[in-house]
Amino acid sequence: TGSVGASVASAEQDELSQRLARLRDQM
Amino acid sequence: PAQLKAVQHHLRTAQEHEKRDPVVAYYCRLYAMQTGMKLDSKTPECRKFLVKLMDQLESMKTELSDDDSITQEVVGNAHIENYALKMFLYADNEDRAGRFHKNMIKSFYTASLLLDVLSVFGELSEENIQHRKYARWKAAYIHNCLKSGETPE
Repeated sequence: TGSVGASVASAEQDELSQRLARLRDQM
Repeated sequence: PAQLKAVQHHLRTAQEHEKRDPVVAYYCRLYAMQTGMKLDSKTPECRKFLVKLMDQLESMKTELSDDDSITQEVVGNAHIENYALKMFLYADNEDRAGRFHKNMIKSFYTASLLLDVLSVFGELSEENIQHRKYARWKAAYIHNCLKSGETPE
């Protein structure tokens, strides 16, 4: 379950990075 | 969260500028977001906090979509830099006139925070780095003097 937790965390982190990139993209 | 303590003052500055200057509020939050992600985006409490901050940034961006300072990075950069220098100059004038008070301490400190925020646009100039260092030092120095009843030099 540790690795499932880690991959969920990593996916959420990626989503945040993508949202940040989109926010900055349109600037 | 404690891990994101380094950006709490930038977020407070954002709150204080919500009505007065939403562009300043937006870029303070963007700085906090970028810095926060570097500090800790893994632990659940930080992730939750950062997701909420991102929601706020996206909705601010929609609300401010007609403002060139939000849609054009170079205009945003100039806006924040001018605002920071305005704060700096006000505090510096008070300092040179020998008028030491809470408001000028806060202006020095806010100027230093906004100079941090400028880093969302790229590397800070040497001049801005020096201004930031001076403003932060002045704020701490005058604050300590007033607290201990000394007159600042």
